[in-house]
Amino acid sequence: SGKQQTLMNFFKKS
Amino acid sequence: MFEARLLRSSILKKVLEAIKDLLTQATFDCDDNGIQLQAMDNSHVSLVSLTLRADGFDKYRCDRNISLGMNLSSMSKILKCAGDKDTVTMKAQDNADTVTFVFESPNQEKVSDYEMKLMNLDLEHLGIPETEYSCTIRLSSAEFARICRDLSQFGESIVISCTKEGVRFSASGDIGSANIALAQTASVDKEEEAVVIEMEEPVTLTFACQYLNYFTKATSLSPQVQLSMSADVPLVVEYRIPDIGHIRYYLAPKIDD
Repeated sequence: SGKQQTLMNFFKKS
Repeated sequence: MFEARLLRSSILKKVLEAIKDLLTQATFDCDDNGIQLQAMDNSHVSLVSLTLRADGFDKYRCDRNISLGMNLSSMSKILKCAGDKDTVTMKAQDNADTVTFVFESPNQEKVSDYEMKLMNLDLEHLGIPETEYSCTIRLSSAEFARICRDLSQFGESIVISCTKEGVRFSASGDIGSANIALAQTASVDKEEEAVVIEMEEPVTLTFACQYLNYFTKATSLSPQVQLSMSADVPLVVEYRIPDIGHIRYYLAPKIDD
């Protein structure tokens, strides 16, 4: 039921 | 020297319960303002962000910024040794490789100290952009936990759909489908049982049940939970911890295959 994205798609390393 | 004292160990015990299923280890960053923790789970799908403000402690001293890398299962074992009514004090010397937990019973007749080895953690830190969310939903934390638990029986994912009228949680799978719709409450006796929705634009997103259920381990920290959503960005699930801070969980949405 859908493909899980990761947070790396949204947040940048700081 | 770092020293932080809480009159009730139960807050720290509950915080640990709220993070230890998601994280095996984490760094507690301590400075003048208090304690911060930011860490992702192993698969980088979710992130925990914890803030405990210095003014929420009964005593707080942090001479130099210090990062305490902790194995959370070890820390959890130690906190299980504290009585709920015990006072807990966390202590570390500057540049120390251990942290000490001191538990004192209310009548001071029993004092225990546990020293734990610190870890050198080189964990990725993420910058979380300031986001204006299209929908925020405030509801009872126990109700949210119940919804996540009930819908988990039907599938691996929960679809959360927020409109002006209310919020709908849905799941479907082999045995069938389930929908739970909550309307915004008109009036309630207890404020914490209210469902309050602020909506700029309707949003529908899909999330993994497993992670939502991990987040609900924080239920005992707060009577209410706030969900913030915008199209195509991670969900934020926030529990405010009375008088001391908050725990926020971020969860990346699922997309159609």
